[in-house]
Amino acid sequence: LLRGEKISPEIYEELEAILITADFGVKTTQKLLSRVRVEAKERGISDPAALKNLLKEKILEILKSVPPHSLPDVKPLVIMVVGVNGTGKTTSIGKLGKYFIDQGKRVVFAAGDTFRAAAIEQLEIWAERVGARIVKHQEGSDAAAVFYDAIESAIHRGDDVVIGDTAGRLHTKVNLMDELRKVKRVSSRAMEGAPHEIWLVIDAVTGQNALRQAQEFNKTLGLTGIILTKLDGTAKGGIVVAIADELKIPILYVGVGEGIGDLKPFSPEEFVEGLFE
Amino acid sequence: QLSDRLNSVVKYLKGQGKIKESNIEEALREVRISLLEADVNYEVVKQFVEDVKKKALGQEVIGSLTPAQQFIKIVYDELVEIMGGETSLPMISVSPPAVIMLVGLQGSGKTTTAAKLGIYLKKKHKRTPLLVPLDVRRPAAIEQLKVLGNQARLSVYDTDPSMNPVEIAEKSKEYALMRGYDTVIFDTAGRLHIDEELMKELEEIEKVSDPAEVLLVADAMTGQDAVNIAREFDQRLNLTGVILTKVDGDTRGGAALSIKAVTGKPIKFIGTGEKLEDIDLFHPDRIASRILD
Ligand SMILES: Nc1nc2c(ncn2[C@@H]2O[C@H](COP(=O)(O)OP(=O)(O)OP(=O)(O)O)[C@@H](O)[C@H]2O)c(=O)[nH]1
Ligand SMILES: Nc1nc2c(ncn2[C@@H]2O[C@H](COP(=O)(O)OP(=O)(O)OP(=O)(O)O)[C@@H](O)[C@H]2O)c(=O)[nH]1
Ligand SMILES: [Mg+2]
Ligand SMILES: [Mg+2]
Repeated sequence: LLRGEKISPEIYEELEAILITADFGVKTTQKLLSRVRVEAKERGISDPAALKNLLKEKILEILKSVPPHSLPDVKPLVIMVVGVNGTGKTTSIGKLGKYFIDQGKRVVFAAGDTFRAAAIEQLEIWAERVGARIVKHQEGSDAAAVFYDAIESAIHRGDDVVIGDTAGRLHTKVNLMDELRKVKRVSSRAMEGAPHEIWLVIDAVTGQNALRQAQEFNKTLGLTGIILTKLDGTAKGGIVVAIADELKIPILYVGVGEGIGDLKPFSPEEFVEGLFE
Repeated sequence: QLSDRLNSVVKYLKGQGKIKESNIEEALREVRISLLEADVNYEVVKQFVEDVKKKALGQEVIGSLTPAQQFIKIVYDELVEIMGGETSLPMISVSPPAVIMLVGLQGSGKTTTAAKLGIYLKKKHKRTPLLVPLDVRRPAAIEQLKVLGNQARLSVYDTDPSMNPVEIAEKSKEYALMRGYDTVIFDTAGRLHIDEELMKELEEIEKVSDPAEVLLVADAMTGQDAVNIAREFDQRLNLTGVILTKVDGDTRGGAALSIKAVTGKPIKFIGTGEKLEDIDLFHPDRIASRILD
């Protein structure tokens, strides 16, 4: 991809292989390697280990260029969770519930996946596991109505956090994306400013399509954060660097397993170290 | 678009008689970038580009096609050839019940595919399938397959979640034999290919049930990791094929080439949506056009 001249082509090929196989994508890989090349020349770096560290530095630069994120001080805090099919939304909501409950917060889940078989049952089991309340309607009912109901009841009962689940959907399905827009709109009617957070759940195993997902969901809803799941596998999730670079959306949490405690705040340093293991 | 990019680097091929090493490097570079952007694995791309180079060198530049078109045709044909192959289901020759075991990573679409496959076999091959939930770990997984089975009007084995999947596999196959089902579809729990204990569980399920088909259910939007996943499942089990799901999105689908290249196992079906009828036979030419898009 990059015809290196000052530094041995072998080391560049090695760096390129690391980035590409970590799902950084061609464009971001080229960008990073050309920055490394320029800076290596300026700083007179040619040793392979030093070059690797320089590359880590450049990756961190991109990740840290995203403005820092903090949860707004509102009650109830309303979080809407979205993403394509099977990425880990429902499971992540369970884990997030536990996370907030451990902080002494009162949490309610909105069973907004009114479409997929046994989706409501799945979230109910999680609610029970973590000690969260759940608001649900019939399967096939209107997802926006479930969100509205959950937010209204949370206000009424003094709950601290509402986490709303939505059905998985491909960003290419216009009517399904419109449905999400409606859920967002209706939520703001239940409470001004809601949903305060809209988080996209991305599976670390996803390739370049994750960038497309982030672009489209962001265009439709405006994303305030990303959860990267299944990092306990062998996939590196490098596409989040392209997402950070292009869309400046913060990566907030990572999923590292199927259990209730398998959710950690995203650490850019840890993430970058993981790329080179 | 690869064709546009190739047009700019390959136009000088016209009037040169033969495709030679000297006039092909730029074109190969464009192909490489295009395949990487399509999520084809880095090592698979390397090998593929080498093979395309061999096929292209020495070819006469055909008069009717532009050099770019001819070059693309070489790449396209190579893709189709690699991903093509025998895709039939050999269950007819197996004494009933024929077991089809679906395996794969978390969230890839196994449970949904189990129901889709059941309907497909019933409609197209007049089979009498029994859907068997073997996922006793994921919340409401058994319920999910029961609901889908209901929608599909297919029988679903009443799995007892307190039993372990190997026992359930054995018992359900006996049940199918007794009740006259000629096909059993196992929906296993999603798992990581690096989870030693869970991969061992799959080996044991395979051992007690002697499946006619062991199909890896893989997400079409899988990135570079596709080779690691496929390789591990293929080495530990006797994979007979692959089902690629969520092909209805806009992913280029390079995982298809990676998986085929690394395992040699045929992609038999694609999942094309969330509804139960959204399953089709795999056509290598369609995926090839997408990968090259
Ligand atoms: N290994 C691993 N598995 C995970 C992780 N997060 C979720 N999963 C698993 O991924 C599968 C899908 O999770 P779900 O929570 O149902 O995903 P979803 O996005 O809600 O799926 P849909 O609602 O069908 O779109 C389940 O088997 C989860 O246990 C993770 O961080 N690591
Ligand atoms: N758009 C689309 N969605 C699909 C397809 N196949 C499955 N899905 C969806 O993908 C999500 C995950 O499907 P499941 O069948 O639960 O996946 P699984 O492999 O059984 O998941 P685990 O059991 O947790 O490993 C669900 O939302 C399905 O509706 C497909 O071909 N296209
Ligand atoms: Mg869900
Ligand atoms: Mg399943």
